[in-house]
Amino acid sequence: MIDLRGIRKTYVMGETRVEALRGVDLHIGAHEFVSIMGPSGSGKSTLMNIIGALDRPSEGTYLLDGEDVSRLTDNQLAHIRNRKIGFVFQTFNLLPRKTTLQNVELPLIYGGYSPKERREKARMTLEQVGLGDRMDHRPAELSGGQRQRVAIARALVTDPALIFADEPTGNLDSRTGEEIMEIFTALNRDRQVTVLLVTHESDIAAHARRIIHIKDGLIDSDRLNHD
Amino acid sequence: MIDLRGIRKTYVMGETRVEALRGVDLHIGAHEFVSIMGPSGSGKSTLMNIIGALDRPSEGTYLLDGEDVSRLTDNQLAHIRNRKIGFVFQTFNLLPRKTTLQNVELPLIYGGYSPKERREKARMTLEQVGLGDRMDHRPAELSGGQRQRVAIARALVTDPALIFADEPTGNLDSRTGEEIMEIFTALNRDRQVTVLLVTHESDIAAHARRIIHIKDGLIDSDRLNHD
Ligand SMILES: Nc1ncnc2c1ncn2[C@@H]1O[C@H](COP(=O)(O)OP(=O)(O)OP(=O)(O)O)[C@@H](O)[C@H]1O
Ligand SMILES: Nc1ncnc2c1ncn2[C@@H]1O[C@H](COP(=O)(O)OP(=O)(O)OP(=O)(O)O)[C@@H](O)[C@H]1O
Ligand SMILES: [Mg+2]
Ligand SMILES: [Mg+2]
Repeated sequence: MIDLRGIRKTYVMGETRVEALRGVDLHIGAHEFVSIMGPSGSGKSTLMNIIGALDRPSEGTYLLDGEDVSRLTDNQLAHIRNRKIGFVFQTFNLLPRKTTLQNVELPLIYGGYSPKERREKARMTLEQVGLGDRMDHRPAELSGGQRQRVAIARALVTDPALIFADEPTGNLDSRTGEEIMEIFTALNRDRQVTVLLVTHESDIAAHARRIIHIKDGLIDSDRLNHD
Repeated sequence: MIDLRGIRKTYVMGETRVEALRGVDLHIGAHEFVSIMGPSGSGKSTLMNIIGALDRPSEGTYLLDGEDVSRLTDNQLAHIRNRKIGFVFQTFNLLPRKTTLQNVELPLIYGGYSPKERREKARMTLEQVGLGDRMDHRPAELSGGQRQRVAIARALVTDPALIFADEPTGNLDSRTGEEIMEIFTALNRDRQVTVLLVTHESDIAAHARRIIHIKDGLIDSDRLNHD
């Protein structure tokens, strides 16, 4: 399903080179529930951006469902990102001048839904993350954890086959965080959604069946969760 | 030191009213180390913004060191914010076109330091939070946790008497988070800095001597930490 081989990512800034990923091999199968942990700056978001087809590696290959992502056209990539993948960004990336509802409706624009269907689907997803009463607020009129939940709702609204979440509970109290994890767990269990989530919190990581540790741009350990 | 009485904050959006704070009384003395916890959307950042003199309450009074903050001139308020208070924002608020070093030097501009002194002070603070090798990066060239640490360094660089930190470790792995808490603890213990920090993590809250819980815009509990 997700097949990374020899993945490297180097940022060049004038004379400096930052090797964010230094040779990552990773295979994630369909329906898996995987956590990725590691120190700040170790390469987790860089890895997620490559897996989410938002960025290209400097070296190595990425096969997604058998297709070489680097050979796909921009249109094919956009299609994968819109239909197959739901991505929760570490820094939310909401549109500041749109309301919560508009932000969550956005991925449905090219999905062939009527405006009424889009509105209803977005509304239901927002209810699911506890923001049914914040639909007309703009991002600046929301708390940090509410913005995070809008980003989560936007990733879920298209019913994607793959959910990639980069620290989705960093701004949430433990109870709200558990409610979000329950959504991901149910999607994985009942709808076979593949879930890949980066987290700093071991309580959150423990919801996954497999836990991968990243350190200095390399995979440090990759084990099944035995809890 | 920090004296809040009957503090209310209501946001009016057309016909909707959101009562973010609904009558908060709070006294925090000099040299205290206080954690504030509570559910997402309960009013913590709103409270911090009022205490940090970044926002005004709709009702109630705020005395800071005996002075009524609502009666201060804009110049006096700016002076307090620049010299007395170090504020770590939940969403970092870094200047995107400035480097890490420039972002951290910024609060020192009106402090009477020479450019060389400013640079040195900023560099030392960045070393303290583990970012000595990221000084020329712009925010977009940093990881989430690195941006968070730049925001922390910027709050510390002026040697403030009061540190207000809104979820300073949300994007940090536990070890880096502990390093940051060690900085705050040392400032409180050795330099009598008053520390007020909002957090969702009880391990982080446990570093404080007093833990306040906020719920629905009101103080729900306020106890000494008996660990
Ligand atoms: N500018 C605004 N206009 C309208 N409502 C607002 C505005 N800012 C905040 N709110 C609302 O006020 C409430 C309190 O927000 P606040 O940011 O203080 O919460 P918080 O406790 O910091 O939450 P979190 O833990 O998610 O950061 C929230 O329900 C939020 O939707
Ligand atoms: N555009 C860029 N240019 C230069 N260096 C970069 C760029 N983006 C990221 N980096 C560097 O690459 C490294 C990995 O970054 P990444 O965002 O993947 O870390 P992370 O594991 O997600 O960290 P965190 O837990 O703090 O979010 C970091 O050291 C960062 O400074
Ligand atoms: Mg990251
Ligand atoms: Mg907040």
